[in-house]
Amino acid sequence: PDQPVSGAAITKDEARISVQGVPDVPGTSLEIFSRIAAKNISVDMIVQNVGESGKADISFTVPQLDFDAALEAVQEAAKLVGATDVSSDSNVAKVSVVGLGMARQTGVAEKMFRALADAGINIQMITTSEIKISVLVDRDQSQQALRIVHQAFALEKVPTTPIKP
Amino acid sequence: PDQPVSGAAITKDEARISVQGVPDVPGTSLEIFSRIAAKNISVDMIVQNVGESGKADISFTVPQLDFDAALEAVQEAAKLVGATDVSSDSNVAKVSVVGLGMARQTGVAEKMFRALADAGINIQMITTSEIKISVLVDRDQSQQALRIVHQAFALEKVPTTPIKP
Ligand SMILES: C[C@@H](O)[C@H](N)C(=O)O
Ligand SMILES: C[C@@H](O)[C@H](N)C(=O)O
Repeated sequence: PDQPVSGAAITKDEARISVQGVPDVPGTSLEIFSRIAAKNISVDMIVQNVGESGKADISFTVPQLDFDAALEAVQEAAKLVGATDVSSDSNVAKVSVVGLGMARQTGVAEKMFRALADAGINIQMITTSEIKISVLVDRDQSQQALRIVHQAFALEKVPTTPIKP
Repeated sequence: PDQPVSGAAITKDEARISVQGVPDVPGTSLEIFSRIAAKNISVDMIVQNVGESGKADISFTVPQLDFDAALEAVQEAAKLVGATDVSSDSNVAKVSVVGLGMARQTGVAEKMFRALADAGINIQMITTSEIKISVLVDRDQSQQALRIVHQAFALEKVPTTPIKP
């Protein structure tokens, strides 16, 4: 379609927790997320990149309200699996572009990343699906990020049908 | 909803490329994906976790057919941005669970990860959206991964309306 992106969204109520240097073996992800689920904490993003030298990093985001409980749950899991470190950042927000026509369209990712780069906004995490690209950015820059992504994809120009008087 | 997961899917035509140790500064993601977009290569997953010590790793998947061209494009970008390394694996597949009711439901992630862990299938990458959790696994284990995920979420028990003779 000529307009693969139909909208942009922001989620400001995010806090990021990362478990670093966990054994990249079956059971590790389960250990971490079963403990978070057991505390009835709702997780938004989950991001894991490929491991190196048998170790991987797993990050996820939760609502600010659940940050302390999630951090506690993760620290228990981190000890159990022998993680190297637990890090976190509660000053983050998720900014996304959404569109039914964007599947596998690298140009959409390029356009979004160009808009953020031109504004000097650092991309902390990236996660995608066929209909969505989400990035994690500094919360203080997130409103600006949303605005420039709107501009980049001409989303504010909402077509309107004139109402006859 | 009582059944947050409505389906599972597999994409076997995947190859993974990772650019490691890239400067975690605005413009890096743009450099990589603009070069891939310029070659008209369609990217499926994009995964980036938070950086450490000013460096980050960015991974993405492409169809097998585009692997060589994508690797070439990435190697140029990697040199330009001063990446530490480029790694890749063309023996991978993406397995996903999908559902409109799964947003922020950590229990869904737990169930999916438990199924894979019990089968000894290693999760290489994780990416999520409100309606989908995708993992990258070894292609040789992917059919089994799809099957056990179907079982875990009772997806094979498709309700059917008997046709009157
Ligand atoms: C790192 C973590 O995802 C591990 N590979 C697992 O399968 O649980
Ligand atoms: C690593 C990469 O995503 C970088 N932070 C950027 O904004 O482009």
